[in-house]
Amino acid sequence: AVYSMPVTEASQKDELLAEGYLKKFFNLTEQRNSSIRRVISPMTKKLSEMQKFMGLQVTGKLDAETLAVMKKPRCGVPDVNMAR
Amino acid sequence: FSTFGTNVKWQKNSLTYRIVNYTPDMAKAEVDDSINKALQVWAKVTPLSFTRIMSGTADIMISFATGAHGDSSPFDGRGKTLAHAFSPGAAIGGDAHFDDDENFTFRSSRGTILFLVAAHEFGHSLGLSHSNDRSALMYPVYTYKNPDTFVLPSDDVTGIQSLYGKNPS
Repeated sequence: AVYSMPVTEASQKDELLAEGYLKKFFNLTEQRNSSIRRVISPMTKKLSEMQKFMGLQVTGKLDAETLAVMKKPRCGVPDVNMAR
Repeated sequence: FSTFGTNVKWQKNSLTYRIVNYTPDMAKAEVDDSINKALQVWAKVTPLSFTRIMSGTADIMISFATGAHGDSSPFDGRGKTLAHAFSPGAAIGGDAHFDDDENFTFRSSRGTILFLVAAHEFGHSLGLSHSNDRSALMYPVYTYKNPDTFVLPSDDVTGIQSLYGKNPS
């Protein structure tokens, strides 16, 4: 598989923002002390899910376009349908 | 569109609402008008009707608040989260809360237009979840639209009519 790389590396502040965003709106959960080797990290999976939902290019990376959408004003209701 | 579930909806067509408090950003009459117009967006395409009450508990309780406001989902200051609402149900169900750290406006695009945010939140109050259609009102990101020429996008019409049916008139 070929993955596109971000033009600029996301700062630590941006990564924290993204983590908070995905926890709040896409049900990203903490994955601590996991003994299972994961091919795709939960963060990448949730980033992809968020990009797909928002109609962005699905890269699984915290690129500039994804960050820009995360910084836009929005509704506080999670995008993950909890009832489903 | 998506819903919170096919049965997560009001089991009656006549709903009440109450404006519990006001934002200092706008005149009270402008808030009243914005809220009424936002509810009528949904009433036009469904059998639902909305009656305002001035005291007691309404189905949809509408309030402005900052930071923590007693529902385990604190607001986060200016920008980011603008508002949230709860799916149909008893107690807090159906209620809509607006972050008063925002600068709400009646028509001006130099702030956040209350009518647009309220119409989105009332979609949740009635049972719609977020849409992944960028043109839909229920898309989670705020975008400016002229409130005077606003027409409910077809994705939202299909969504709400899947829960309540069409307006018989």
